[in-house]
Amino acid sequence: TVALPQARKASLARFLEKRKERVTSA
Amino acid sequence: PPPPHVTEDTLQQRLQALIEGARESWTYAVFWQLSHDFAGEDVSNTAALLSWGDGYYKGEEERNSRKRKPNPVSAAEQEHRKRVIRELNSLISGGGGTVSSGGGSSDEAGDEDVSDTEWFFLVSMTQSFVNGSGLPGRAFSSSRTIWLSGSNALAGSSCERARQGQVYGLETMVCIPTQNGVVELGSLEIIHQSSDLVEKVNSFFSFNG
Repeated sequence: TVALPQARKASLARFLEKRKERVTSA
Repeated sequence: PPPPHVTEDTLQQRLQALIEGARESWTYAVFWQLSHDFAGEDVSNTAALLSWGDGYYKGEEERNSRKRKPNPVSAAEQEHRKRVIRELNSLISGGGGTVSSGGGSSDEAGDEDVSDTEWFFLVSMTQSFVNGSGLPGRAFSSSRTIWLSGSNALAGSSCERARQGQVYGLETMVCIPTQNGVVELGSLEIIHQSSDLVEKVNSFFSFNG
C-alpha cells in the first residue's frame, strides 16, 4: 500500500471528480 | 495584498484562473512547491525539493483530440491505466488514506479510456525534482523561464520530463519560477513565448509562506 500526502489526495480527488463529469457529460 | 498563507484552494483557484483566462489553449497547469528534505539526522544537510503543490487539468479540446496523431497505447497499457483510475476512485470515494493493490470497483469513469495527457498529469503527482535538476528544478535554480515549443524542442531536451511530455503528445511545456516554486504549463498546441503569461504567473504567485 502507498500513503498519499494530503495535497496530492486533494488534487487527486478534484481530478477524478472532473473526469467523472467529463465522461458522464460526453 | 498577498495572503499570509496559501491554501490548496487558493492555489487551485490561481492555477484555474491562469488557464481559463488565457487566450492560448493550455491542457494543464501544475505548481511545484519548494520544500526542504532533511537528509538523515543532520538537520543542516538539506536538499531543496520541488514537489507537487497542486495541479489543474483542463483537458484536451476536441479539435486537438481529433487532429492529433495518437500515441499508440497498447490494450494492456490502457487496461493498466483504467485499473489505476478505478482503484484511485475507490480510494477517494472510500475515504481511505492508502491505495491498495486490489481491484477497485468498476464505474463509468473507470471504464473510459485514459488519455495520454490525463495519464501524464496523474503520474506527475508522484514526482518531485531536486533543485537544479529536471525541468522545474532547472527553472527554479536559474530563476529563468524555460519555454519549450514544438515536439523537436521537447524531444531534444536533456530533461526527461520534457521528453516524456512529448511522447504523450505535448507540443509546448513551460516552467516559470516563482518565489516558492515553479508553475508548469503544458499544451497540445505549439504556443510561442509570451511575456503576458510570465507576468500573469508573477502576479498570481507572488506570495509568502
